[in-house]
Amino acid sequence: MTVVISVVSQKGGVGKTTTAVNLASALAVSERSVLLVDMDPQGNATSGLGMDKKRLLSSVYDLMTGQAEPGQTVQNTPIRFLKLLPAKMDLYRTEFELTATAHKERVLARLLNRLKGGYDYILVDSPPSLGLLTFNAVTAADALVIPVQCGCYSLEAVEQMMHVVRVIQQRLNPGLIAGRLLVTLFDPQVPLCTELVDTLRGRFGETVFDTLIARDETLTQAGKYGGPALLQDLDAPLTRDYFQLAREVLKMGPEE
Amino acid sequence: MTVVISVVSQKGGVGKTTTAVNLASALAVSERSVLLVDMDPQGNATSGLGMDKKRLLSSVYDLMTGQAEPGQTVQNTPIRFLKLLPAKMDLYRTEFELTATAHKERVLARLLNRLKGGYDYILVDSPPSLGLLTFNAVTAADALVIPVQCGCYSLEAVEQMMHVVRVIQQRLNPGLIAGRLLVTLFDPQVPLCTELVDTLRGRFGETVFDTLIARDETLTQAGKYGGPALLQDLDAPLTRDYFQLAREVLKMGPEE
Ligand SMILES: Nc1ncnc2c1ncn2[C@@H]1O[C@H](COP(=O)(O)OP(=O)(O)OP(=O)(O)O)[C@@H](O)[C@H]1O
Ligand SMILES: Nc1ncnc2c1ncn2[C@@H]1O[C@H](COP(=O)(O)OP(=O)(O)OP(=O)(O)O)[C@@H](O)[C@H]1O
Ligand SMILES: [Mg+2]
Ligand SMILES: [Mg+2]
Repeated sequence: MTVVISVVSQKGGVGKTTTAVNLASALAVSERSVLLVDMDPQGNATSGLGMDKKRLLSSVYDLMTGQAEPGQTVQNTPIRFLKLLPAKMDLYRTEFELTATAHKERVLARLLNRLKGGYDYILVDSPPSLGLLTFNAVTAADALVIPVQCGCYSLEAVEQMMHVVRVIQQRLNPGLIAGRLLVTLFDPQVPLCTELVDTLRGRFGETVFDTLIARDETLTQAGKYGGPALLQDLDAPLTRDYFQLAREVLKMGPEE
Repeated sequence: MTVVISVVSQKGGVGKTTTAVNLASALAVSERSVLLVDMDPQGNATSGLGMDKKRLLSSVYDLMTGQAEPGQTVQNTPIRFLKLLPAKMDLYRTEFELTATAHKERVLARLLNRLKGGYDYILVDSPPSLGLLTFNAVTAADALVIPVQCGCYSLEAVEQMMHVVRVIQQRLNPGLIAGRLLVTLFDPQVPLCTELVDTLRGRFGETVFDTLIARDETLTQAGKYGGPALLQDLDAPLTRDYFQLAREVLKMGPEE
């Protein structure tokens, strides 16, 4: 039974890619077989896992537009049980090219249905917008992770995202478990961070993950290309926090 | 002579809104008349300037689709010489609704041509994407400010943005002065930050602003809604840095 988890937020820079790459890595190191799908035309997850985009024969764009097969597009990564469907800048074209396609929001869901048998988890990284790519990511998901950064505009971003999720749940994906909120860039010294956590727990209760992802400058700075933290420093706070998140996700389990 | 400056980057969370709101405020306090246009459907600049979106009669979406006039849409702000064209979530609809319009990338440029006489500067905040809204922001601009955060994926984000700017300069806006790079969230203690500044200055030379915007947790945290720093604390590093940036922008002048 494969679980599809999409990491989504229209707010930029909240840690979507950092979460998708590190959660996928932690699950893979726990011997689950994982596919990470990069649905962001920026392709940060693809660079983060060390791919050279110029040498890729095909990418998610080719799959979404029916010009390639999954078999030739899935890439190996430095982690044994982690595979990647890479993205390139051409993915921006999907927003225009799929406008006239019937069920344009379900293209990814149909694609992942063909891949599900081979994986325990499929994680999807999405772009900072509410366009067709994010709609596809939410429509294809069994569960959502919504990173919330400790900063201004955060609560408004959550409300906007939750509104869109409800619309998609009703119209496109009734089986979707609503979004789980993940607090990122948490710094206990900063009053807004602890206030934000209290506000979120007060309003959204259990849907907020227990795990708080701490701001960890040492590691992200060292890993210029945003690779998995566990490959750089097993003892880093970022590595520890994402292992803890993986344990929470495993407890959610396919039976949730 | 009005100068239109668009703040753009497809990378999320790099400080586009913080830059647009604070640069606009610093120019307005220097007695230039300034219009800030919020072209991001998230509407963070609109909330940051204290607007209640539910009470707005019209917004940028209504202007772009010809359903309202600028006169009824321009809002006053807490700063005398600063006016705002606010955004609401409906702005997401532009990407779909304008697809069939001729010259869909020039809708904002035509709109601002009607407003130019009344302002010294028009600043545009844009969303973290490379869709129609960002294309409109770049096509309408005389000059661009491209915030670059000290973090991973930054250089790749700059390259992707500069590529798009060149395409728009050739096809849609030959008068555009290329992008000026603004380093944000700068922390001199973090090696990647100083390395990033050296790399950018090495590759892009004069186009990198002298001003570095320091990471200033005290202020952004206090200003939960992301209002102008100068209204919260005139002595804060963030306030000082954006006044310095305003002085550099004023030196660029309309004659540049
Ligand atoms: N826990 C953390 N501690 C410190 N820095 C972090 C942390 N998580 C993410 N970052 C940094 O914050 C920036 C934004 O993170 P990331 O790119 O993962 O966000 P995103 O939501 O995927 O951005 P986008 O909206 O552009 O897709 C990056 O520079 C990253 O290195
Ligand atoms: N100089 C600074 N020091 C500390 N925090 C900052 C600074 N500039 C911005 N921030 C914080 O970083 C986060 C991102 O900033 P901002 O929202 O301005 O970026 P953006 O590029 O407009 O994001 P988006 O891509 O979602 O539009 C916010 O929480 C903001 O408070
Ligand atoms: Mg990302
Ligand atoms: Mg913004």
